[in-house]
Amino acid sequence: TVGAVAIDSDGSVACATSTGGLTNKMVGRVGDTACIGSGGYADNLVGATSTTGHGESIMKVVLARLVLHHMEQGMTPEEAADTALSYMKERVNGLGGVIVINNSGGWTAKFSTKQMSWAAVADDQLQCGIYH
Amino acid sequence: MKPVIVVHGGAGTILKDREEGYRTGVKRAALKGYSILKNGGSALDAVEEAVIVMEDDPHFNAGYGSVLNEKGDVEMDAIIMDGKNLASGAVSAVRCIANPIKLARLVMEKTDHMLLTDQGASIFAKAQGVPEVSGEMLVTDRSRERWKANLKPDSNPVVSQIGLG
Repeated sequence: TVGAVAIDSDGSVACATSTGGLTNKMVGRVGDTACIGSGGYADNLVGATSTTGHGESIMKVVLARLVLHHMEQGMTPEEAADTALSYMKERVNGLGGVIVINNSGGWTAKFSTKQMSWAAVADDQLQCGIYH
Repeated sequence: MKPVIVVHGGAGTILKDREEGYRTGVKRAALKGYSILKNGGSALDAVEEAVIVMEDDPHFNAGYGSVLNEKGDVEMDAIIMDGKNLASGAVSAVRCIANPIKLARLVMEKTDHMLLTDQGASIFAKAQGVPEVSGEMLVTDRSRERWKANLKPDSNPVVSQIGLG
């Protein structure tokens, strides 16, 4: 799975997520990516997120909208991402990752799996990572 | 507002010998999206273009390089969403196109729906002039090897991936 979140100079946010799914999946199996609120969500009033990981677990907790819910309650992107990923782990034993941006340009890349490749550009500075 | 873009190339386990390819790919995607933002482009255009870079990169499980289903075929899902007006478009179980994220955006902009699936998505793609590619074009040696390895009687690929995300 691949994904992106962004905020532009007008302050608008957007998300995009794309995947081949799970290897050897049943024909017709659709995971979280195509489900709004699970594979991604974007609202200028809050921010945007794109998710990756075990799709069935992500759908059970509606992970993307859950991250934004926590930010609506005042959490930072980091806190919201950690809280939502922990909930998915404890509630349905699911692992995954999220990239998050809020509507003031704060951002994070968080994951509960061993690794997640990510990159970000802010203030003309490129950052990237794979490990915790 | 200062523009910002963040991209991911998937959560799970990345083998040591493939790390550099992933790192390079996510950096290219982020820089592509950021160049659009810096030129006054929209967040929507930036995220679409960043994802296209990774769909075209064989390292990533999307577009070219997608994993295979139980029959050995590529079936893809994608979603795009605009925070301005909560508009969104998605496709699922779509085959034989190079960039599902482009089709998802067409669903958002050219239909009154949020999600088109399987044959419906393919009929819509043709109607919108999205070029069809052969399914084989989207398959890499690596994804085929993984598919074969997972066909062994004692393997349980879906369960084995749950812990990997």
